[in-house]
Amino acid sequence: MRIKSLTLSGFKSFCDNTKVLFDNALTAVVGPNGCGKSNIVDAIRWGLGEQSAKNLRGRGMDDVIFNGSEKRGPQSLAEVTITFDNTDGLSHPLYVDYPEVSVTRRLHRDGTSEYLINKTPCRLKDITDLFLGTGGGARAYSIIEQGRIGLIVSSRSEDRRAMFEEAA
Amino acid sequence: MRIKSLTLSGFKSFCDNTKVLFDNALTAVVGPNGCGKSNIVDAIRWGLGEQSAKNLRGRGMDDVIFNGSEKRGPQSLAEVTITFDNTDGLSHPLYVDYPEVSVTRRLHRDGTSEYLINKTPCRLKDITDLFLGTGGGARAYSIIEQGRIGLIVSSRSEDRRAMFEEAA
Amino acid sequence: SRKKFKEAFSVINEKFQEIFPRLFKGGQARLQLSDPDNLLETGVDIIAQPPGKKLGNIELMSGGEKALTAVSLLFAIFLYRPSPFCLLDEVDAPLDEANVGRFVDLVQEMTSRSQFIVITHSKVTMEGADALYGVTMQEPGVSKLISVKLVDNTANTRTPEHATQ
Amino acid sequence: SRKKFKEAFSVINEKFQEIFPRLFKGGQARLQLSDPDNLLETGVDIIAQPPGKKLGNIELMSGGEKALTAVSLLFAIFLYRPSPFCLLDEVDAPLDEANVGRFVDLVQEMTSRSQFIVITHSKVTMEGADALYGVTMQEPGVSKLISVKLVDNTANTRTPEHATQ
Ligand SMILES: Nc1ncnc2c1ncn2[C@@H]1O[C@H](COP(=O)(O)OP(=O)(O)OP(=O)(O)O)[C@@H](O)[C@H]1O
Ligand SMILES: Nc1ncnc2c1ncn2[C@@H]1O[C@H](COP(=O)(O)OP(=O)(O)OP(=O)(O)O)[C@@H](O)[C@H]1O
Ligand SMILES: [Mg+2]
Ligand SMILES: [Mg+2]
Repeated sequence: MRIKSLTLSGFKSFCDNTKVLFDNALTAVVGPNGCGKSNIVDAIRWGLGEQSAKNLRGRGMDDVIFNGSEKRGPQSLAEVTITFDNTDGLSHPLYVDYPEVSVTRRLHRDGTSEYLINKTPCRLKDITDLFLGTGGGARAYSIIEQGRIGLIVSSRSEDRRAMFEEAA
Repeated sequence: MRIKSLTLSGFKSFCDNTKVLFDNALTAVVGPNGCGKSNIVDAIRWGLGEQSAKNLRGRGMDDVIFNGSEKRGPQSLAEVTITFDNTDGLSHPLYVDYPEVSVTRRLHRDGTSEYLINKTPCRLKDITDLFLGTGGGARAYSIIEQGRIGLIVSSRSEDRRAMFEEAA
Repeated sequence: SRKKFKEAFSVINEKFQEIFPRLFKGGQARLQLSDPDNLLETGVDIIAQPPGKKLGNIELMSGGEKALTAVSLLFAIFLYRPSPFCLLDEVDAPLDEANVGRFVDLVQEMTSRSQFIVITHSKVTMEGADALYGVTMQEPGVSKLISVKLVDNTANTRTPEHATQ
Repeated sequence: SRKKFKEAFSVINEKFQEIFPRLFKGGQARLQLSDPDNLLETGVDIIAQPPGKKLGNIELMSGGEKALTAVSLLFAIFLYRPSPFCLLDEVDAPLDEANVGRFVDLVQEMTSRSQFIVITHSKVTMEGADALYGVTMQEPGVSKLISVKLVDNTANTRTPEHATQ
């Protein structure tokens, strides 16, 4: 379940619909401070079902919706779609026949959220089920946020255990 | 009370007697990972009277004594001397006539520590008195350790207060 | 379950012992259970010895050494149970140029098992990538994606299939 | 005492409002007491707005923006109550090249009040310094100091007095 592409719209600083293709084995994302690089990591975490606003550097979940800039007003919807390459046979039995699987998450200003798999509405549980056990989803050790690499070494030995349990 | 020079011996990775001159307004210290740059910052903090081993990245205070390398055995004494330029008239009344003031700190393997001002043995209290009120000593905001610059912004507003109290 | 944890721990430990000296160009490291008799709650300790140094408390290691040790452990876990993709946000920031070079070499090797997306300010890492995305805020406050510069890595047979956006 | 704290707060706030837009090339920022009626315990909030962006929660700022904001506050405090020396250990690590340049310019200006010692891996910062010390471990595990390369900063009248080691 490699990531083929990521589409963002109204998510954090990505106000306009933006599509990022990830066709390569090693992709580097670059740009000046504050331009939106780490927001791409947040978009992937959010699309995979992240429930804690704090893990997305926000206070409330509505902090992921574009809240305006010098010239633009705030948006009322944040939407992220992650399209996975499903040809490695790792995915959930329900989706074995699809070459691609896409998960979409939306959040409206009024707080309602929507989840979709291959454009069909579903529940959050369906999204987490999709990734459970297949090794296809984000494990705690597959996304390392900015500034947190040193924590693996400086945390207490009990805290480090979680990574091993996740891999077991 | 600018720093004129720093002499280290047996302190962390500085096994041999090393003298660093700081005659310039802006000095940059460079070198590969793990070569000993941050140990210089630790040496200055320690020389100014730091009492917490944890703030020097150690478990016990004896972690500051050179504990050996591939080819060398451990040392039994760590010694740091900081020589200050005392011509700006900021220092303690006792030392007004001296153009330079040097503070020395020693720690022996057996745990005994020594403090000296201008090579004369004194107590830790004499060293902290030397700097109190003169603005000559290390304030919390005059030494920023590696990786801690972001904390000023992400800490709680009550924690930030300490910097203002120190400056007041 | 206890058995699974024990098996994961011992394989990851083996891999960690292989990767650490490659990233550090020498030295050795290993993992140790802090309470081996209680597999359900035991923590995991890291014992690391960079080349030429004495085995010591990992807290005394430098910022760069800690980051490199963390990357070694991370990749060791990946080799035991790879995840299809891996996102690394400026993990190369504390590293000096030589260590960034070794880090990129290892990431390139890992790409046979997983897809890597790395955010970086380092030119060495940029040069090692198959594709480069630039993010810009030409319009202040609004992020846009700019050109995909395909890195001509003739040495690297991994030519990406299609690069048009 | 309450009066001293209040005075320190308001002068530092003024300086902070001056320095922030210089480091960010625009934008604005200010400090605010979280509980102004209780001067003995109140915290200090930071309100910051990088150029072109909406005023928001500082937690949403990027790693580099947070570091730059922290440096602005640090220097604002220094302008109120300078300390004779200042040690900065790789504070430029999260910054991109343009921001490192502005950071170094400001540090150079601050050196009229205080002495600065900076640890860095950035070439831009190295070029801005009066003197450069290299630390090496040619003998593994043992730190030594190597040559002092005096940066010939002809534009910079601050020629160091004596450079022999
Ligand atoms: N909901 C939102 N609406 C608009 N802008 C937002 C929103 N959330 C975050 N931002 C903006 O995104 C910017 C941060 O982006 P990000 O953290 O991705 O930067 P970065 O490219 O990683 O930078 P650095 O190199 O400093 O780490 C902030 O300036 C913030 O104002
Ligand atoms: N008591 C000691 N005896 C011998 N070596 C020590 C002692 N304490 C620390 N060290 C060594 O010092 C090294 C760390 O040095 P330091 O933190 O100064 O590196 P650095 O130059 O700041 O590197 P980086 O660029 O990665 O931050 C470690 O490798 C550690 O083994
Ligand atoms: Mg970032
Ligand atoms: Mg360091």
